[in-house]
Order: sequence, then structure tokens, then C-alpha cells
Amino acid sequence: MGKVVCIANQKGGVGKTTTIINLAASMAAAERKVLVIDMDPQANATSGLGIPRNTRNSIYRALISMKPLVELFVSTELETLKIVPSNKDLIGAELELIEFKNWQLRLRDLIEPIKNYFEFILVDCPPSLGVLTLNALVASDAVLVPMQCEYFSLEGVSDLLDTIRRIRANYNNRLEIMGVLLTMYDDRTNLARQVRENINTHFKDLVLKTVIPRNIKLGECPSFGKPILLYDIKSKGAEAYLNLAKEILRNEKKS
Amino acid sequence: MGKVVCIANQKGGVGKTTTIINLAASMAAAERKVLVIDMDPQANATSGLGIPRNTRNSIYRALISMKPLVELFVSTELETLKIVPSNKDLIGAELELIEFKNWQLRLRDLIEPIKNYFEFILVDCPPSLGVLTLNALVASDAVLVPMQCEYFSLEGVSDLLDTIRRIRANYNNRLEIMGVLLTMYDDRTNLARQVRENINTHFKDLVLKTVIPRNIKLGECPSFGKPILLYDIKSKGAEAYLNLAKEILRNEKKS
Ligand SMILES: Nc1ncnc2c1ncn2[C@@H]1O[C@H](COP(=O)(O)OP(=O)(O)OP(=O)(O)O)[C@@H](O)[C@H]1O
Ligand SMILES: Nc1ncnc2c1ncn2[C@@H]1O[C@H](COP(=O)(O)OP(=O)(O)OP(=O)(O)O)[C@@H](O)[C@H]1O
Ligand SMILES: [Mg+2]
Ligand SMILES: [Mg+2]
Repeated sequence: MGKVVCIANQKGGVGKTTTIINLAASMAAAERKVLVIDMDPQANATSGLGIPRNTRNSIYRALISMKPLVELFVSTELETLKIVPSNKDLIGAELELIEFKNWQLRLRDLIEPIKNYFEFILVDCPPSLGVLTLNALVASDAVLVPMQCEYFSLEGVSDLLDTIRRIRANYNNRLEIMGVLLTMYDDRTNLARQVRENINTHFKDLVLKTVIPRNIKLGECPSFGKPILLYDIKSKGAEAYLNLAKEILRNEKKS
Repeated sequence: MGKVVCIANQKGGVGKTTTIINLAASMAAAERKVLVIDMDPQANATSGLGIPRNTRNSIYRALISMKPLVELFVSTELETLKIVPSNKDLIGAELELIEFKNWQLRLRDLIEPIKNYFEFILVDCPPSLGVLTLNALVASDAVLVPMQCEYFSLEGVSDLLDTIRRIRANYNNRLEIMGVLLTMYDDRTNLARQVRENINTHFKDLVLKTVIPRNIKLGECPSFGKPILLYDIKSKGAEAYLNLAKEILRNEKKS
């Protein structure tokens, strides 16, 4: 039974896309069947996995016409990893989607028929709490929240938690928080250590044990359209995301 | 005559808010009258200037009820710097705003009566090309585009330029690009140097001479609600933003 996980945080640039690309690739390296759905108009998850951003078949067509997702799967360099790409048509989609009755349920209804094809379905969200992110939260079993150890990141998290509670109450009572992931962590700064302490006090055991360090290779690999494990498997970035995949797969076995 | 400048880039986390706070403060330190308008639901510019995010009087009330902006000015620690704050009411504003006829013109019409009170009116935008950013572009004389020297940043800039062209053609023919500002620049990495070369080839003399280096003090000062020049005037971050203010004020004199 496929588990749907959205990677969400309305704060921009906290590592949502970097996390989905490299977590999905690490799971696929462990022979798990994974689907990535790119719900961000920037289409960074699409290009980061080596798929052109201008494909005609994108999540936009599915959201507007309810075209079955199975017709939109695109293969990647990893055998068990597929993606439903995004493109810039998605920029105007929010104003179009709200014209539909029950617009909040469209992604959930698109995923339902293909849920059992995969072990994990990971959804990348844009940096906002708008229509696209709401659709992803309604469609998901769990939310993974990447957080930078910086002040502005800490500030916005209460709005995200309020939105998750609201979605759970009105549309999706199974929605849980899979975990909070610390990203771009630089152990050498006081700021990072202080914010980390703050996050640990606030989120307790929701904070995942794996911490993603700042690692330049993670910034380089998207320009080659490759996840980090196909770009530089020996890097600290690759090691961290492989550990993240192991931790998440272990946690899933227990529940 | 006040010049309205919006700080926009739909890519998240590129330094939009850090730029508006520190550019505004540096201009105010040079005794220029400046107004900051926070159009981001995250309200980071509001808290970064030491104003509580939960103020009842926010840009949301003005956008929805056309309450005159002059009634919403809040003072900051710098005498000639005022702000119209944001709060989380703005999260749902996009769906409410589009119910109004000519929703694209609301911020422009709010700014018109107070334009001459200030030399510069700086508008912070959320990381998207949605209703709030479109309102800001329609209301502006110029756009300042912060860019990180990373691959994903480069990828999204063509969508931003398309949107600027569309706004110029349909709503605001005076909208120009004030410049592209390189932020969080780390001279030691190949990635940053390569992307910088790419940006210089693409944007030529639109790229501002001042480059903002990565500087931990810029990450620390928001937690004290102070711009960098009131937190650590000797830091590289403070020096860079003071230089940026000088460069922009010099360019404005020439035009
Ligand atoms: N651990 C890391 N070390 C170094 N660079 C990183 C790391 N994680 C992400 N980056 C880089 O930081 C930038 C922001 O990351 P990313 O684009 O994944 O964040 P995002 O949350 O998806 O952004 P947006 O809010 O725009 O969708 C990118 O240029 C990425 O390459
Ligand atoms: N030059 C710099 N050196 C170090 N840290 C920086 C610098 N500029 C910004 N930061 C930090 O990087 C993070 C992202 O910056 P900021 O929030 O200003 O970007 P933004 O574009 O406004 O983000 P969003 O897209 O979410 O609105 C913040 O935590 C900020 O403190
Ligand atoms: Mg992203
Ligand atoms: Mg911001």
C-alpha cells in the first residue's frame, strides 16, 4: 500500500526540493518503488532528476482535466523511480483550480487509482500555503518538514502547523507529521546550534535523527540533472540522504 | 517623488527579505525617507525590523477594505524608516482579493495618495508569482531581483522576466528592472563563480556592482529584530548593504 508523503514548508529555500530528489533516489537505490509528483511551478524536482521542464504532459494537465496520472509517468535514471513532472503552466493553475467544486480533493482523487503501484509517493510543494500545497496536504498520509536552522525558518512553522491541523480537521484525518528534518546544517555557527536546540525543545522526538549538513555537492548536482548518489556517492550529502532513507524505512516498518 | 521598488523572485530563500530590511535601513541611515510594505504572509520583514507580527493593522486590512495606508504606518528604530506590517491574515488573502474587480490594481491605488511622503517605497514579495506579487509589480516603478549563485535560482529567472514583460504590457508600462543583486555569495566555491559568470553574460550591466557575501551576522540579526547596521555595523554584511544603498542612490541621481 503506497504511502503518500508531501515535503512542505512555506518558508522558501529550506531544502524541500533537494530533499525530495535525494530521498526518492536513495529509496530507489534500495529497490523501493517510488513516484515523485512535482507540484511546484518552478519544476526544480523535474529538472533536478534530469527531466526537461517543458514536457507537455505535466501535473497541470492532470489537475485541470483529471487525466489519469498513469499516463504521465516519466522514467528516470533509477529503475524504480518515476516522476510526474511539472512545468510553467502550473504558475496560473491556482486561479483555475478554485473554479472547480471540491478543488481541494483533486490531487487526492488523481492519486487514489495508482496508490498501490508504489511503496512511496513523494510530493514536492511550492513555498506557500496556497491551493497547490493544500491539495498536497489533503492527498497525503504524512508531511515531512525540512527546516533550516535560521531564525526566519523558526518563525513560520506555527503557521504550517495550524494549516496541517485545519486540513486534518476538515479534509484528511489521517494526516500526520512524519518528521522535522534539519537541512543545510553548519555545526560551526552559534546560530545553527541555538536554533537546533529550539527546534528540539519544540518538536521533541518528531525531529529526525538524520541531519543534512551544508555540502556544496548538493548545490552542484542539480545542474547535471542527477541526484547526489549518481553525482558523488562519497560526498557527505549523499551519505546523509542515504541515512535519511534508512531511518524513514526503519520507522515505517515499526508503525 | 517617491520611487516604488518591489523586491521579487519566486525562488524561495534567495535573500529578498534580508535585502529589503537592510537596504531600507541603510537608506534611512543616509536620512532618506523610506517606507517598507510587507506583502509576504510570513511577515519576516515585519519581525526583522522589530515589529510584532500579530498587529491588527496590517497590509491585509488595506488590501481588503482600502483603508488608507497612512493609517497603518508603524515607526521603526530608524527615524526616517516606516513600515506597513504584514500578518498571517495575508495567507488566505489571494483567494479573497481575486473576488474584486481590478484586483491587480489595489496596491497601486493604495500607494498613490502617499507616494510623495517618501523618497523610496520598498515592497517585500512572497516566493511566488501569484496575486500578491502581481499586485506589487503593477504598483512598482522598478523591480530589484536578488539571486543566489545556485543552479535552481538561475532556472526560474526566465519565468520572472516573462511575468515582468506581461505586467509591463498589460498594466504598468513604466515597470523597469532596477538591477540583479547577487546574494549569499561565497567566492570559494566553483559553483558560485560559474553561476555568477552565467548571470553576468545573461544580464550584462543590469547586474549591480555590489555583491552581498554570505555573512553569518545577516542570519543572526533578525532574531534581535534589528537590521545589520544596528546589530553589527563593522560586519561584512553591514558594509555590503551600505554599499548597495550608495550604489542605488547614485544610479537614481543619474536617471
Ligand atoms: N544541504 C545542502 N547543502 C548545500 N546546498 C544545499 C543543501 N540543500 C539545498 N541546497 C541548495 O540550496 C538552495 C535551496 O534548496 P532547495 O531549492 O532544495 O529549497 P526549496 O525549499 O525547495 O526552495 P523553494 O522554497 O524555492 O522551493 C538550492 O540552490 C540547493 O541546491
Ligand atoms: N548574505 C547572507 N548571508 C548569510 N545568511 C543570509 C544572507 N542573506 C540571507 N540570509 C539568511 O538566509 C535565509 C534566507 O534569506 P531570506 O529569508 O531573506 O530570503 P527570502 O528570499 O526573503 O526567503 P522567502 O523566499 O522565504 O521569502 C534567512 O534565514 C536569512 O537570514
Ligand atoms: Mg523547491
Ligand atoms: Mg522573504
